[in-house]
Amino acid sequence: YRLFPGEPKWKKNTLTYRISKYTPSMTPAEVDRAMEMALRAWSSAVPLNFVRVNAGEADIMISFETGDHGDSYPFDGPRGTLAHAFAPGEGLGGDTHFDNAEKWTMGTNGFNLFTVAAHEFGHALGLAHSTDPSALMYPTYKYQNPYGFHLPKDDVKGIQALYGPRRAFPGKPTAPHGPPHNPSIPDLCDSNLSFDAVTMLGKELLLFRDRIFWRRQVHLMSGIRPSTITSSFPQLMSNVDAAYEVADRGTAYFFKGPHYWITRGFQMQGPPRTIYDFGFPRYVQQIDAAVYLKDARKTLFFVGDEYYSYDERKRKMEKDYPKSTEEEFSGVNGQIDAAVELNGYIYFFSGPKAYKYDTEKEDVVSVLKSSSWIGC
Amino acid sequence: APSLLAASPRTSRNNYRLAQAYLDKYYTRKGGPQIGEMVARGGNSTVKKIKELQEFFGLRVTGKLDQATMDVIKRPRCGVPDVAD
Repeated sequence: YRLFPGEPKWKKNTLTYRISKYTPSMTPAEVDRAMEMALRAWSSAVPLNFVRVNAGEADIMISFETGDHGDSYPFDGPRGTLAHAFAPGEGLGGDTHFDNAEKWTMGTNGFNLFTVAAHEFGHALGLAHSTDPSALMYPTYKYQNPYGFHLPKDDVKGIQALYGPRRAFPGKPTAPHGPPHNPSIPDLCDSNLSFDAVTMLGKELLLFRDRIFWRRQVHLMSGIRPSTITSSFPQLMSNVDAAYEVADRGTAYFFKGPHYWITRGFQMQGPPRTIYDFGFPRYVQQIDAAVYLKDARKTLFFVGDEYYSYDERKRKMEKDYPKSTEEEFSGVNGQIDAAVELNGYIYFFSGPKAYKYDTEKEDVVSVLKSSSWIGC
Repeated sequence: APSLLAASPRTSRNNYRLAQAYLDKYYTRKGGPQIGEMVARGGNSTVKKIKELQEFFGLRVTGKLDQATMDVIKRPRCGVPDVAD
């Protein structure tokens, strides 16, 4: 593999992309799908997240262009040059152009858009051409089947040289926001159990997973029982992303995708609102975890491996965020799935582990199995 | 011009033109000879670039536009240069 001189790379790990111009040779939906699959080929190997935006400037602007299109690298009509992309950087950096004169396809009757897009996004992330004929970053076109595609070894080595490996987060599965087809009550004591969200609600502690939640007293291990989310929160149905309570206000917040609901106890207070009320940037499309810190009167929101701090008193997002979770909360490994503050400690749930974090010592003081929180 | 294998004068001219455009696009570092700059046919910079191309694609490094080299030049590809820029 080869990197560009100076090894330009993105300094953040959530990148936005926008498809600003389409091609007539495929439906927009096919183009969207090909681009999404091509980006996912890379995010499967490194800790990068891609969020699509439909307006304004994105990190990676994608377009189908013809001939001279203003970037001093004119296209040349059918065959020849198929596409090009610019190395990471501001403005043109990361932008990716496809020659509209080509016949693009999701299959093999033309140039396979997934194949070319996956190659070009390698450039947009910082890879130059590889001399390895088996590499995706080899300069000449060679069809790749989008389904079942795995990044060749040379490309994995190259991209991880820039961004490091994607640690297998046991974190939240990106379950679709809708009731699972064959709802299965999770094995109540599956040692790999992880939670989607955890929050206090009045005197009870609520722990959410798929379409189930458990209610328990904080200091009692008895009487813990699962219920379906729809039985108490019909609008939430399943797969709650995050939740927190501001006890002194008597209100709780439940997050799902780009929406949130406010409740008083189990009582929903009106229709869902958008998370952008809190001041999140548009590319944030979902929250992984949230925890209200009573003394500081601030709420921490966890997105990917970064976190934001929201001032509940001023009702606004604090400046200089997001910050890296790992740097701030040393000892807590992996993506945060859920978090809750109890008796002055922050409990972070990441996959099957629950970390007890002492904010005074600024360190983890114990690690338990997540499933132990529901009496396993 | 670098001698082309067994090609008719017309094909030879087309191939040479095709090759020159390819080398300008993919094997010319910015800040090198400007695209408009006349480059003597077969000048050592062209031979040098042909050798760079042959090396990159793992071909026999002859500095000549032989068949294998022309095959690579005719393949559809990515527009990003092979020499770093």
